[in-house]
Amino acid sequence: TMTGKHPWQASLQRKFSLNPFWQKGHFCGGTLIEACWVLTAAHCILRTDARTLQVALGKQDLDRREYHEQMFDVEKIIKHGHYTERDEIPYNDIALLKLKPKNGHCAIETKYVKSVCLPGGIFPDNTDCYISGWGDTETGESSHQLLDARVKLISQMQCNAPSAYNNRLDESMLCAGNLQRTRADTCQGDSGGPLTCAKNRSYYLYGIVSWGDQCGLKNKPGVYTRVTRFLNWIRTKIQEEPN
Amino acid sequence: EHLTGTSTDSADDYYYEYGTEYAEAAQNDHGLDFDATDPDWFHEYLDYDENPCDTKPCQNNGSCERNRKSYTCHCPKPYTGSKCEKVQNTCKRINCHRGDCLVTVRAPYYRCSCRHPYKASFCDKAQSACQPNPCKNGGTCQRHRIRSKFSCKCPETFKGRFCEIGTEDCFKENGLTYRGNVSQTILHKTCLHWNSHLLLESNYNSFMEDADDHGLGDHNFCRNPDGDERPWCFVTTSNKLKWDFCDVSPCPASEFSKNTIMSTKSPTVDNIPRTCGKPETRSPIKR
Repeated sequence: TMTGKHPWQASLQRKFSLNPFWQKGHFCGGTLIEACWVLTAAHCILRTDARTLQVALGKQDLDRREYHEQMFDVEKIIKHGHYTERDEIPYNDIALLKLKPKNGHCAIETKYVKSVCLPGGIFPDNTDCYISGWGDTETGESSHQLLDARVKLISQMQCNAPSAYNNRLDESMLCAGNLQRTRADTCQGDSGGPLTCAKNRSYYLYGIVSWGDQCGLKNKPGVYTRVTRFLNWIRTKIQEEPN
Repeated sequence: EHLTGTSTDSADDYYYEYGTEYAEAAQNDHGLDFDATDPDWFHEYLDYDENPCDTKPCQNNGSCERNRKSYTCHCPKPYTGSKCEKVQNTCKRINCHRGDCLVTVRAPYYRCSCRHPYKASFCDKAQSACQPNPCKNGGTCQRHRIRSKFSCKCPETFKGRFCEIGTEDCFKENGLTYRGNVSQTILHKTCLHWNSHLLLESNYNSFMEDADDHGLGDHNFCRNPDGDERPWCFVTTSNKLKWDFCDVSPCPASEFSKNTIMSTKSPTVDNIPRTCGKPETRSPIKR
């Protein structure tokens, strides 16, 4: 993607390696929704101590220190109270990260760091939306450059069809991809990142990268947390916190 | 990333369970608790067996001293911070009366940049505004009623406060590579030096990473370090730090939008306009 095209994209990073499987650096995506608030997937931060995390904003290349990046520690992790996993599928897969202010402020809006809008309504099925992240690619390796792709919103009925996910989706989820010719999809390492849809030249966070059967498979599109189901939860949790 | 917490006998699950368990307990040097029964491999990972100085963590020619598992950076002035990544405000106690205090990398690590016709180390003495003639390229100096005021009347092909800007001083495309000498904004405000102490908190100053590549240094010439639509610089208006596009012309063959915007480049949170969801990238580039 081009630098600044997804200025709300966040990279969740471990400050240090905890073991061979929990290595230092990027492990999940996130989305900046307010100066001090990043939305991500609950499964990304399960049993994670906020002190071990940092959030990078304005990043394009994970391997470089970039002059437009803004790094923050995490003050608090708020996981959805009804997050659960059944048959390895995450339900209500949403969490908020409260950033720790630096010099009295959190994210400073620039061309490369900007919050996304939260949706006020429903986008119809078949709408073209956008995914982005540093997750695994078709080479089996993750990318140090931020990548993006276009996907279509898929109806719940089609996605729950026997040939697809066979009723494993509930209303907290939505599907996006391309059932006929699967090419673009999110994958491991993209979790927590944004699925945005545009209206009147503004981008709205419509989904959070959550899960899927492998990646890029025919009939198995990406499954995203349906953000519109959690708008009240997001507002309430942010309002409950002192500024 | 899917941590089920359920146990099966596969190798992956075994390690994932270790992962979650130790993530909670992982509290060593980083101010967190620590379990003495952790397996050896875990300690190895946390102990950073290698010399932490090997990764050259100290920036700006800071020297690294190993300190058991950690390190200490000894920073050359004016750099500071745990990795010498910050710049100390050496202007804190300096009063550059009619000028701006700049942070420099040589002793005494500051210098005053005086507004003409003020001079001397701290810009507190004025010389005659038009003697000697400060106007370049044949410009004539005109005195005003106030002793310190002056203006240069420039020959047609020159402009700038001192007629120092010729027609060849122009920018191509969006001015990313502009290295000319224009130092005034479209509203004719004089640009701040990129090493002004006022810019130390800004993302863009002569101490930022790759400052040389962006043409930033100990000067106040307009530049475009962030790929904006044309060269710009910081100015102060009513004691507030602002930025504005510069009064620099595009080179004859190039085109750009003539829009002018006055806004805060490195704003405080209070005056950030709410522009959620609107990226500012330009149209796709033709391949």
